[in-house]
Amino acid sequence: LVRIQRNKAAALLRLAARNV
Amino acid sequence: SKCHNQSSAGRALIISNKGMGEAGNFGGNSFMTANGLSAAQNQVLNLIKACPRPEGLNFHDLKNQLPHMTVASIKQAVDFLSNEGHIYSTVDDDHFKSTDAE
Repeated sequence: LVRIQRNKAAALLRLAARNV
Repeated sequence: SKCHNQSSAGRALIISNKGMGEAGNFGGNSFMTANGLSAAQNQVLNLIKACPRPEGLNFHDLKNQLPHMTVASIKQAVDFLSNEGHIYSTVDDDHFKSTDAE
């Protein structure tokens, strides 16, 4: 599902933003 | 640049503490673990991490496995973890998977 991929990508981006 | 990283991490922590304070329900549970999550948030995250199903763990299971937590406090932990990017919802808003899969 596109929704899952999109949520996962968004979550990974948020996580990455925290870790920069 | 290392110095800058530390200051931004510190800022993130302060922001998240503030968020929890506003949300209220945590009471005396201000204990923070090494990764900056509260004990309750860590429990929720660990359960979601441990779920092998491709669609992730649903909220109902989460509630059953955390009988000492209220629905509101589980929801809060889930919201927090999702905002931080540790978890994301899958097939619907009641199913969650972890991004920190090792």
